[in-house]
Amino acid sequence: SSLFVYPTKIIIKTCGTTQLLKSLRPLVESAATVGLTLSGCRYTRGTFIFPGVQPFPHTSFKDEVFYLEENLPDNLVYRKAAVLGPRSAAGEKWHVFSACDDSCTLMEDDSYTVEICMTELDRVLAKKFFRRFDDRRTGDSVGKEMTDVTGIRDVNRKALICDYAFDPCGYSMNGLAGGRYSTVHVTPEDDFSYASFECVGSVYDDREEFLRLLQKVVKVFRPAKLSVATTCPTGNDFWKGTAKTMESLGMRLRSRAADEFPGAGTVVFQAFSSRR
Amino acid sequence: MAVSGFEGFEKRLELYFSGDDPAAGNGLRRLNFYTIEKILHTVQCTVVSAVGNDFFDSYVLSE
Repeated sequence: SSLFVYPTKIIIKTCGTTQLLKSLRPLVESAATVGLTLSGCRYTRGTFIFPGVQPFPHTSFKDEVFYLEENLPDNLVYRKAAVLGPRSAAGEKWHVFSACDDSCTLMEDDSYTVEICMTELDRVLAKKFFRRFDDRRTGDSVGKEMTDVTGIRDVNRKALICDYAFDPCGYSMNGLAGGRYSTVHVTPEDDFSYASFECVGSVYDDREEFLRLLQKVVKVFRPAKLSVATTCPTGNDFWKGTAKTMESLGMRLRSRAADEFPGAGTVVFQAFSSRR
Repeated sequence: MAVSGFEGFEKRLELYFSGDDPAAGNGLRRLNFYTIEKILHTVQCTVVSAVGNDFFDSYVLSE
């Protein structure tokens, strides 16, 4: 899990059966102590793997939206919730809620956010995220080793890396490159292996370089299933090329959906599965 | 059941704030570590590693 604190923005991402939305009120209250008021909110997640163990307010997207609606201040007048993905029950879906105030400046004009979720990781590659039994080392020390050995370091060599290896397995990494963050989370156990990658950038960035970065990420994990959710300013097509890039890595596009959200821009959600 | 307590797909919450001159005093970065830990406690997380630069602070969390 990760937390990023900017002067006027907070991003918190948790990957267990946590109660993330309960942080909303204390975050808003704490921000008030430094003279800040909430002007925008965006909540996203994929499809629960184990929906039965979700504690309130995470039991369903409907519950989550209800909780957000109840706890957001009244000045956030523009609100929207939607589920992107195939209509059939099967298949990955992407859940998005956004809200903003009159200024609707939730997202900077030129920025994008990419959230990649990968499941059924290659077993050999996933084993690199297990610690050696009784290694008597710190999580920071083993985390650094995992960052190098797995190829995660090569994803963005310019980034300042903050990494940690959990015991007996699992890994988290935050990367800092100027004002931009990236983050990786890995759970490598066979039956529910999962990895995620997220980064932010500008739509004026070199798109080819961005696509090469995605390739590097996928090669670290070689998942059987993968989804890419790209949030861009509406009208921008920075997400284009991702499907072709994934296909070059042996992934087949299963579904694509897009929707516009107040203050957040347009979210494009694409799901892929391996041809293997 | 999630044997490990691990859910898989993360939940992600992004909040934007505004104020008179939020950047002047570094805004949310003025919140002290105790306050952040207290907030994280409500979502059952703790900080295991942290680093910051001129632009933002980053925390790796465990659950």
